[in-house]
Formats: sequence, structure tokens, C-alpha cells
Amino acid sequence: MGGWAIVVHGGAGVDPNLPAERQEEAKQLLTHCLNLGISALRSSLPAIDVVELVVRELETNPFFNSGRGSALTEKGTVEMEASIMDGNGRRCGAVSGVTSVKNPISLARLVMDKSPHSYLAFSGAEAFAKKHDMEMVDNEYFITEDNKGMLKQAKEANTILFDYRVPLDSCGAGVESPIVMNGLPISVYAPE
Amino acid sequence: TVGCAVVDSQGRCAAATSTGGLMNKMMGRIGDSPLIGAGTYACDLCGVSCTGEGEAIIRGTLARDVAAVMEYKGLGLQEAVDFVVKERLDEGKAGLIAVSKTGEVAYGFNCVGMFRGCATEDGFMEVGIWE
Repeated sequence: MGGWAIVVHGGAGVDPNLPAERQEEAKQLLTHCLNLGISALRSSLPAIDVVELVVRELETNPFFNSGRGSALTEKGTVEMEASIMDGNGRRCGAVSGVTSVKNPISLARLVMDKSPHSYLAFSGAEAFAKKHDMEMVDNEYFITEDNKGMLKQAKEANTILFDYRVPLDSCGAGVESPIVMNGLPISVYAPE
Repeated sequence: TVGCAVVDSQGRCAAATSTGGLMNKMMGRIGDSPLIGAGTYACDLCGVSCTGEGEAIIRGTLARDVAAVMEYKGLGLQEAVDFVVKERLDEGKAGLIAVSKTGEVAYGFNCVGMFRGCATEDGFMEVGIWE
């Protein structure tokens, strides 16, 4: 047996012009989450508890696109989704369309542990969370000023953005860019 | 999107993924993150969490495919990750992280950067963004 191991991610598809201080902030958060997972593993917590613990931490910090700091819908609201799977017995739980549960990953865990199903969505997921006294917050809690700005850019560029943190100046949102890659004006890739 | 894959000292694997989805997405849009076998998968061989263009990850059943090529083609963890990122995404852009029951860590992505960090019991630890 090879001992414990842990990997975390905060999303793929990064703005090539992400400022250095933002990159540093991301690295510090990833290091913090790794250390959280490592100490849990050293205390012999099972893998399923460790993945939930680490993703909860990532949902609570607004830096990445989940929980607080989630991407916004076309209406400027937040609809979150999450899933969790235990390789030991291949048990799993998932939720979608969650708008007021503070930690969607814990609701997915609850679906896995406390329901006869593996996936609950929208009003069913919210009702299940209420029934089990999960921590609920207003949808506003998840919305950040950064993301309001990102949504505005996306609308001006008439596009849908995934995980990119595209800066205001280089997105060229106001200008009709002839070439688009991954839904972004090619100018974003110009440096490359 | 955020995710975590872990193998504990008993060799048990697990994976978890959580997201707000796509900026400016339609109401009611479901991505890969909640779909078991697409954005998240774990079995006795490995644990996998994916991120990126959800529609491409769903079509490629990305997370399950890492476990499948390990199981049926006998690939090691990093080989399986590289194979799936290279062969299953078509024009889609995505990344994934994975652990194996034998305590290995691996990740792969075909887009501009991925925020990731990994650590193993023998002291290895890495945090990165770019290639």
C-alpha cells in the first residue's frame, strides 16, 4: 500500500494575464487546503470525510468558482451543483440547482448518506437540506462584486465564460472581436 | 469549479467536486460537476475530479474513463490521465486531478493553466497554475 495522497484543484482555464498577486493568492489558498487535508489524513480521517472537508473550505472562500464566489447565471443569480463519491463501495451523492445551501458538497454527502437516491436537484434538494437543518443563507451571500463585473463583461461580449478570470482591459468586451476561442475574444490569447 | 481527490492510508479513494458553473449560463443549466462518471468518480482503483467545459466533460465521461483505462487497458494513473485528456475531449477544454489506491497523484489539462495542488505521505508537495 502506498500511503495517503491528496490533490485539489480550483478550476482549469486561467486568464493568461492573471496578475501576479492573484496568482499568489490562489497558491496560498491551495496550500492552505492541502494542509487542511494532510492534517486530517494524519489523524486517520477516511478519504470521504477529507474530500468533503477540503471542498467545504474551497466553497467558503470566494476566490474560486464555487459556493461563495460562484459564477452567475444570465439573471445574475447563483445556482450551484456538487457531487461526491466514495470509492469504498462506490457510493455517491449529487445536487444541482442549489441556491441557498451554504455548502453544496455537504448536501451532496447528505444525499449519499441519508437518502435512498444518488441525485437531488432544485426544489427537492433545497427541501431535503431544510429537512436536515443544513445551514441555509440568502442567495446574495454567494454573489461577489468581482463576479458581477465578470457577468457584465460576458454579456457585453455576448458569450458564456467558464472559469476564466478575464481582466476588464484585455477582454475587449465592448469591441466586436472577429475571432473567438473558447468563447473568448482571441485578444485574450494575444500574449501567447 | 473546485475539487479534491484523496486516498487515505487504508487505500480507500474518494472524490468531490463543487461549482457555480459557467458565467452567464442559462437558468437550470446542469454541468459536469454533479454528474457521477463525468465530473466526479471514485472506485477501488482511483478517485477523479474534473473541471472546464462541462459539455465536453459530459460527452467524454471523463472521470469514469480514467478509471476505465486503468481497469481495462492496465494503464498507470498518470498514463490514464494523459490518455483521457488527449483522446476524450475532442475540441473541448478541461482539466482533471486524480489519485490512485497505491498513493499516486496525477493531473492533466489541455487549456490555459489549472489551479492545483498535490501532496503525498512521503513528503512530496506541489502547488501550481501553469504548465
